[in-house]
Amino acid sequence: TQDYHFGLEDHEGISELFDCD
Amino acid sequence: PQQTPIRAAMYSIQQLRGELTSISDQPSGILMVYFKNCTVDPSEDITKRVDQFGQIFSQKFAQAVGQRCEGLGKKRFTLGVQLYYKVMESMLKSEEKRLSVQNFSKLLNNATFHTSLLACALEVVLATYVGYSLKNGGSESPETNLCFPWILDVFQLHAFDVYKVIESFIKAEPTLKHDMIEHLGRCEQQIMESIAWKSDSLLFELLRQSREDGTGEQAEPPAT
Repeated sequence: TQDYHFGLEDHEGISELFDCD
Repeated sequence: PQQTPIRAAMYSIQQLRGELTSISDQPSGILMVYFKNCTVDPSEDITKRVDQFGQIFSQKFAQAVGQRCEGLGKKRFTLGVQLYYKVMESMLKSEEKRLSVQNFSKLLNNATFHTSLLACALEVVLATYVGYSLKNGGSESPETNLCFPWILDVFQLHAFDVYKVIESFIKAEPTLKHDMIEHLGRCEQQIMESIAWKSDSLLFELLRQSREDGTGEQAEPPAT
């Protein structure tokens, strides 16, 4: 969806965001 | 028939409910497999937490909208839980593919992750109904009390934790409509522009930690 600006890099996901990688 | 704002809002509600009719308000078989694959099985904590937050949500909903609406709050909460489990399953599938991992013990035993994900799912449900109320009752409708960031106070969540979930939530739930994705984007902006900078915010602690261990990026020099 072009209005929403996705900012996560390919190597980032919910696991990294919650320090659970 | 001509699409009026009220009819459009009602359609959004029907769409949301339609998407969730086949989703249970209990973890699916696939989710249970992920839970069993964890080093520490999170199943009991997850269902207990959902029950606890269900009671809190219904009480706060009744306080905000009216005491006779506690049942309505329960219905909203159930829709939120259905979406919560649906998105959790989708997130885990994509993480499994991305990381080639099946043991998500750390993530699935992280209470903040679950509370933030449930809050985000409830925000989608609340925004869908509030959108209808606004168009049907105007700003006097008591449901407008439930606008974001109401849910953060109900669950006593740090805004920054919910911020971390939003993008992954949008990626994990392809049926989200464009106006809802826009709404979640506005929530992100509201968090980043103001809520995340409140004195008790988690952000200051994270900035302090990143400065101490040097992982923070160097501040850009001021423009000349």
